[in-house]
Amino acid sequence: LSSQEYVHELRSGISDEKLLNCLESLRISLTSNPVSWVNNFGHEGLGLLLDVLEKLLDKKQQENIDKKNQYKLIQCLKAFMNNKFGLQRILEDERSLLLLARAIDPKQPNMMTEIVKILSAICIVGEENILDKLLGAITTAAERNNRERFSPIVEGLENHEALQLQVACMQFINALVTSPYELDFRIHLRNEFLRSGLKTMLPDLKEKENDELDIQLKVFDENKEDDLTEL
Amino acid sequence: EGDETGVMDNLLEALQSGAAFRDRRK
Repeated sequence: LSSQEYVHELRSGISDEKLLNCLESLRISLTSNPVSWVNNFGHEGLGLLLDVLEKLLDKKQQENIDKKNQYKLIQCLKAFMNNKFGLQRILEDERSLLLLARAIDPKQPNMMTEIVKILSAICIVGEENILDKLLGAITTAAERNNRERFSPIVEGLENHEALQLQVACMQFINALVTSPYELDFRIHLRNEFLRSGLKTMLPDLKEKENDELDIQLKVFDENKEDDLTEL
Repeated sequence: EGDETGVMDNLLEALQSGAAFRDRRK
């Protein structure tokens, strides 16, 4: 399909299996076509993808096919962002951050792993105000569920059956905590995570002796020590 | 167009290896 045909398909309001097939095909197209193709799709396509994601998130009772579609849609967004144009589009669009934050669900570990990785990358690459936008999105998403804003991320860390999710969550915590220019703000974010349950989990995570997790735990400790020295 | 793709892949690799955080501290 051409980029415009995907736009047409998404605009037509397809759902369930038909949507899943379309999204899988789109993911492959976004991965394998030149950047110009992604640009063409993105002008209208990004908004349509976000519309579909919002619709899925707004469903009171998600069926299995809705969860599959949501995961596939996140994979499409990730593929869309794998070039400067796509990444810039997402960075400029506060709605995309809010919807990604709302899609964080510890009960869907594979999808959550992808989302927190994407958000970590956004946090690292974005300009100065991206942290505020990201924290705003996480806070708003958590408020909708009457939860503390960092609870879902810490809950992802607690899932010992999903090591990749634990690594991705620790990575996201590092991306957030190392972002502020001001020392006070870095310490504030770190302490908020520690109070949200991270403190009691750190010894267990260190005992896992996994190389990827150890890198993130080391980053966390080193930055904490540096900030204490600066303080 | 080749040098414009792989942006996300590179960022994720830098995050995973810890290099992204070392760069920040410098």
